[in-house]
Amino acid sequence: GSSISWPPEFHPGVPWKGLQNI
Amino acid sequence: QDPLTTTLAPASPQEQKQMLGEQLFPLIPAVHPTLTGKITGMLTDTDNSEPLCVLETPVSLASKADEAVTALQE
Repeated sequence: GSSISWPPEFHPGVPWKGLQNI
Repeated sequence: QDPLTTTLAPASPQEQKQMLGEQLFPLIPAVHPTLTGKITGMLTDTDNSEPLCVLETPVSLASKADEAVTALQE
């Protein structure tokens, strides 16, 4: 199966890794 | 005038997501003590209207968090 990497995990104070293509 | 929307308006999309995540994160443990980072990331990784709705309508937080957990467990 496909690896589950979504959603990106959010951590306060850490730049969020989601939607890096925007 | 909603202060959060006002704060978000001049920010870049990436900064908007960051701010929304920072606001959401502390609210998640109240409805789901685990998967806080994942649920926050999931709600944040959508159109801004989704996390904004959750922040402005706390009653929707539980249902959105439930949806997120269900999706994560599938």
